[in-house]
Order: sequence, then C-alpha cells, then structure tokens
Amino acid sequence: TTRADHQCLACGEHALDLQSQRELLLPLAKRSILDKLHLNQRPTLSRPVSRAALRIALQRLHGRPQGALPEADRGQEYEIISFAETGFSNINQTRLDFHFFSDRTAGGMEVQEASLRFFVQLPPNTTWTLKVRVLVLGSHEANLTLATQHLLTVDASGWHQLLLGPEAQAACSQGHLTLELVPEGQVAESSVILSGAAQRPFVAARVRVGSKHRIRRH
Amino acid sequence: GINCQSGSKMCCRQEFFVDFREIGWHDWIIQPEGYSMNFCTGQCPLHVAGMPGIAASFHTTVLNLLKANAATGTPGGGSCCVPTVRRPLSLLYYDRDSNIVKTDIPDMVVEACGCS
Repeated sequence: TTRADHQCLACGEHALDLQSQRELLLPLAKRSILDKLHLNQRPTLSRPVSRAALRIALQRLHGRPQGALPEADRGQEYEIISFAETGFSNINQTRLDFHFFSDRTAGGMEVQEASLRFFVQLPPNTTWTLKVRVLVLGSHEANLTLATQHLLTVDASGWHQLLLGPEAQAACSQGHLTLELVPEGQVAESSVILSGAAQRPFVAARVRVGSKHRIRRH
Repeated sequence: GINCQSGSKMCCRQEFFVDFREIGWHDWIIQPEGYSMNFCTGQCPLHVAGMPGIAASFHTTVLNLLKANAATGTPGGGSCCVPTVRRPLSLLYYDRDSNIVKTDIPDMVVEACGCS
C-alpha cells in the first residue's frame, strides 16, 4: 500500500503515527477477511440464533471423533450448521426445512458428510421407532417426493443424531433439504420432537468448495 | 524474527490487532474476538539482506557487513522486509442465512518477518 509520500510501509521508516496506521489498516483488514470468505459485504443476520442453541450445537459438533486428520489435499473446507425451520407439523409428524444456499453454492459445494441432530422428549421407560423421510423437489421442482427414509430407534429423551445418506447430501448441495420425522406405530399426546429455542433441530454438514470455484482462485 | 520496538528501524513484525467488537463485527463473527493483522516493516540494510531470520549476534552482523562491503558494487542490492512465518485464521461465523460456518483461512496471521 503506498502512503501519501509514495513510500511503502515495508521499505521505509516507521513514519506513520498509530492513529493514521489504524485508519489505513482497519479497512484493509475488513476487505482481506471478506475476500477470503468470498463475501462482498458482511452478512446481516435475518434470523439470529439463541446463545443456548449455539452452545448446544457447538458441543454436539465438537463431539466428533478427535484426531481425525484432514486429508492432505483438503482445499477450502467448511463446516456448516443449519438450524431447522419447522414447516407443516402435527403431533404425528414433524417437517423440518434446512437452507444452505448462499453465494458459496455459486461455485458448487460438495457435501462430504451431513448429520441430523434433534432433541426428543419421550415418556419414561418407552422406546420409539422414528421414521426419518428425506424429501426432495421433483424433476419439475413442483412438489416434494420421497427420496429415501431411515428408521431410528430412540429409547431415551435427549439429543439424538442420524448420519444422513447421499440423497440428503445431494439436497444440501442443491441448497435446500426437507426432512419429515414420523413416530412409527405410536399415538402421541404431543409432538415428541422439540424445537424450542434451545432444542432446535439442526443439520451439521462438512462441505468442500467445488472444483470450479478452485479454478477461479488459481 | 523480531517484534517492533519503538525506535528500532530494522526489519521487524509490527503487531496490529483488529477487535471485531470495535468495528461492529462481533455480532456475525462468533469466534475469535479479533484478528491479528500483523505486518512487516523496517529497513533491510545490505548486511542483513537475504537473512530470513535476523540473527541477533554481533559476530553474524560483522561478518555480513564485510560481505556486504565486498558486494557493494553488486547490481540489484537491497531487500524487503517480508513475512517469513504465517499461520491460518480460524473463523466461526454466521452466514446470511444464520447458518454457522467454521473455516480456516490459510496464511492470514504473520508470525515472523525477515529480509528477503
């Protein structure tokens, strides 16, 4: 960066006083971080998440096996936590919508792994079977169709995790994932899937920026 | 590398910390609290040119001075004070959709400077 007297900072005296250094460097720091995150401007938060949900999500995320070494050619990787928007639900089924799209998907995102984390409140001493349906937009983008489903047995209240398959990963890569949780064979008095501020279901996804994006960086 | 002290004119690392709260970024950047955008500044006289790390010993400096004097006529000469060691900046932040994103941006923090 050239200074007013056309000398670069690295090659001359420490002539700048601290205040003018700050005025010069603060915008540089902002621009440097935004550029590296491929953002044009700082995000404005439309749906802030409660601190409680954030803490629990991070604890869940850090629950991953330690010491898993990244492959050498990992490239730019992200871990994204997307909190659910609760769509059409009743006591017999809960529909969860997750949005992943941002300008990062412009270059294509490769989802390496995705897992659903949700909180269940069960009556004591009961075991439930939950069906988790993965719904994707049909070929004409008009309606949701069933891509696959998982069966999960839960026998205690608390947080549960389900590793999602390739269909759900593909939906995340497209930017929108819809799941439906249906208790099997039980008649519930109230919804067993909690989505209060601190128990909001979320999907944790490990994604890598697509190769097209990387070419641009070269 | 050497950290800049007031009054030193030699190539050194100038620490510069950007507090995210101070610039109003603490709402969307969850961790860390700030960014050390350190930079390299100062002179690289001929007798320390080409020394990625600046040896503090008198003996090294004198030897280099002798070499520099012998090389004074060499075309090119001079060098710049540049980063020699850098580390990534790990960020945890909200994106536009309030998703939480964690990533490591390589080579963002200057740890040490030297004369190229």
